[in-house]
Amino acid sequence: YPLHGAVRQDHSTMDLAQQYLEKYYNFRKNEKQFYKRKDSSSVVKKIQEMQKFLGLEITGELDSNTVELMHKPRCGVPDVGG
Amino acid sequence: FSTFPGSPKWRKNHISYRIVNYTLDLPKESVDSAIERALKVWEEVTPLTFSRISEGEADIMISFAVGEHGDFYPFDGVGQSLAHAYPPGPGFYGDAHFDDDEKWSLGPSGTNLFLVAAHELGHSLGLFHSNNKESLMYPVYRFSTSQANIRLSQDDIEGIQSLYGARPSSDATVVPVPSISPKPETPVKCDPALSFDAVTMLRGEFLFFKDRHFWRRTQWNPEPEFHLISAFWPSLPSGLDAAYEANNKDRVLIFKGSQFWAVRGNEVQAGYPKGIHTLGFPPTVKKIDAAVFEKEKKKTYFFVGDKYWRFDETRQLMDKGFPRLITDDFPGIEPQVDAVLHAFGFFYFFRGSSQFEFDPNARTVTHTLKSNSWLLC
Repeated sequence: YPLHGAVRQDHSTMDLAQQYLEKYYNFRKNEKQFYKRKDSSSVVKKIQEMQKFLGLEITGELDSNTVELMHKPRCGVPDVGG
Repeated sequence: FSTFPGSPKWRKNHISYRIVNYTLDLPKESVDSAIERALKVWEEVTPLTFSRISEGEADIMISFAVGEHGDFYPFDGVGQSLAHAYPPGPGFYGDAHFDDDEKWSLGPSGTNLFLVAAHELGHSLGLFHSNNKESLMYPVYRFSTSQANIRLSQDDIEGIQSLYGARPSSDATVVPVPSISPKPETPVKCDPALSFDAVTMLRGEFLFFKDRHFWRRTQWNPEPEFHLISAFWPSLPSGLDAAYEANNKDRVLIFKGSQFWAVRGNEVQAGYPKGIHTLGFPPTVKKIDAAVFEKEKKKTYFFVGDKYWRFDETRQLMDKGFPRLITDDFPGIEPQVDAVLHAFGFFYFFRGSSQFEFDPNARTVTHTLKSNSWLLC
């Protein structure tokens, strides 16, 4: 997964991002690990969707603001309608 | 704001709720109070009313659970997902579940139950998440004493009123809608024209209320702290009329209009607000200007216009022979006071930007000060 110059992400951050997007943004579960995906476009789109919804700068990257917000406690209701 | 797909809503205005079980983190009555206050947040801006039932199926079933708890959304231990709720409908719809692996609290530490409950009950009424960071329905938990994020924002109000409409304006008991926008001016402690809405003591500290804020002066720190009222008592209104501490009962009574609230520490007691007439005032009294408790005599003095009443805290009754004229018993004090404090054997009467120190033994004003002299100005 390309990081576009952002700080190198460790696996725990990637795991968190994958779980976060799956849980709250209907990200399609994939057998492959999030950080090993060859095609990153859907991941970037989902991150952008999350950043837009949460009022963050839309970078499509797991920048520090995005990761920080993902660590915060929140309501369990997904942010996208099922 | 947004609503759930299809905009589900309750097709009635009277909704029942039931607290199915409790967290061990808080006393049961504190949970009851937090839920009651959370529902009131929505009740105050809609035609909706809520009643609690103790058994059977309620529209909104409220429960605490850990991990997998019978729906498709298991909780996840400490942190992350705090709670979830379902949109209006039959069966589990409308229900609210709270993750009991969290440390539930009533203040800024741990996870504030009132704040989370108000958010979840917004879902129970049909509101989906908002992307407005100031709104109660924003999905990320924040409890900050420097922000008004625990009050309904205009976004929340518009959202819930898009489903149920506004509270009928003919309702005489309507409480002013707490809104964070537009933001009123922030008072400045050393403004020479500063006046106070209400002044009280709380567990040895002095509290000075002004609009949405209050200054808190402790004995240990002469520099007063400045806070939003909502940061300590989220369900209290702003622009208070009067406040006093009945410290023989460890509670502060807060007055606005024809209603009053009782708080103990930072917890608003269940069963409030109550009408001021339950204290024994005649119907002609519409609001209290100021109140003060004299602990030696266990009497509370209520000031209304040019008169005052005396309330016996032991008997919980108004003393006979009142009201009396303020000028008859407090010579030198002009009628219509903003606030009164009793400290160091003196009464301190606040009116506009002036303050009068009154010696009850000598029955005379001993000093005239600026109102904000307590704030090191």
